Amino acid sequence: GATALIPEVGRRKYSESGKQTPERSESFLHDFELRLLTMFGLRRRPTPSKQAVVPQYMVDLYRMHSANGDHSAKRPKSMGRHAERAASKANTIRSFHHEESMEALSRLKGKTTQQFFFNLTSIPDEELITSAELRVYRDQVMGAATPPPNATTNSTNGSAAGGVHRINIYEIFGAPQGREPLARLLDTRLVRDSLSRWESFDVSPAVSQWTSGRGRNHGFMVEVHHPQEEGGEERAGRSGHVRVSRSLDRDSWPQARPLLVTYGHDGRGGDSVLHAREKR
Amino acid sequence: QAALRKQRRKHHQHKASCKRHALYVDFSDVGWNEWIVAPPGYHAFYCQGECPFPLADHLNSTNHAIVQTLVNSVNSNIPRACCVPTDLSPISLLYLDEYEKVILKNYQDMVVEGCGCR
Repeated sequence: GATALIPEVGRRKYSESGKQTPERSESFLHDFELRLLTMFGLRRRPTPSKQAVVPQYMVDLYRMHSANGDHSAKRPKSMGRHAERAASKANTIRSFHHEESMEALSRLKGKTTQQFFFNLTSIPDEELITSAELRVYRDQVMGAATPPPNATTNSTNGSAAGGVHRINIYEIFGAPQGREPLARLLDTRLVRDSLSRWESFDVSPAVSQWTSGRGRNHGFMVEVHHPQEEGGEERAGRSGHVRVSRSLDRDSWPQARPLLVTYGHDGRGGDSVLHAREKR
Repeated sequence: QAALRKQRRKHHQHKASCKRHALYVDFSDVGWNEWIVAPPGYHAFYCQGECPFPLADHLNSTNHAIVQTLVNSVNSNIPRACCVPTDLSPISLLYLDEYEKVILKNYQDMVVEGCGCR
């Protein structure tokens, strides 16, 4: 039931110490509380609910970068190279889930399109975002054969070793009423649906513009082109390979839903999250 | 004799030179474990001890601290130099903010690496 960062025991001890008048005690405690909140970039004490989700990726990043954690922790396999470079310069890494109430899903023959909006207003003005990645999870399609070790993901011969999907990531920069959103391509990738893994896409240009105020945040559009059989029919079960919708599997959704990760620096101190570890 | 030895040891500890001491900050003690995901606590250390005249080299003093200690030796109204952290290092914290957003952040000056007389 604590409502402040200063523990109640400490607060009471100071108030009852008689060193200050009650008014001055309250004033000093208030200033100290503000100092603590500012230190953590908070406006009030967090009171997370039991439903609060901590993405495993953030835990992995903590273990990898932490100066006080397990130094043998390796770089997460699904971490993009651009993200690794960004993390070496950042002292603040944030993760965001999209606003489900604002998602828009459309499914046409051979293509699934999903719009995601991420609320980034909690990023303080003084924090400079240098990089951002959009992480999308894809589930192995049941019945798809595991590709041989020397298979490449951009092989179009999907019949023997799973289908090939193309994932396009767009920034939505305009949303005219009643019409298709205006979008520009940020990143694209061919993937094979015989594997389960996270895909990391570089969305730095869009997020940097939004957080610096040079562009308005209309969100992203994720477009997945599914493999087609001969004759144009979509292969059964392939459309669920890329996890863009809760309806596919509710239980795993909290940890499998798309994740936006930002890398930034608030200008306080020179050490990045990674360099702090090297100093120790 | 045992009592005398114990008394001398206590006196010695009270007069121990400025140095770093162990301190583990457990976030559950201050009620922060609800919103700090990792770590559960950390080794912060603290500085305590005397800065006696004459100051030894290993006490990592500034010129001012040396001069102040010298003046203290002839005028006890001027206090001795204080044993304080002289080198600090950061730690990373993984926590939830008030909107339940997850943040991994590096915090400067959280761990005492060295103490000295200043």
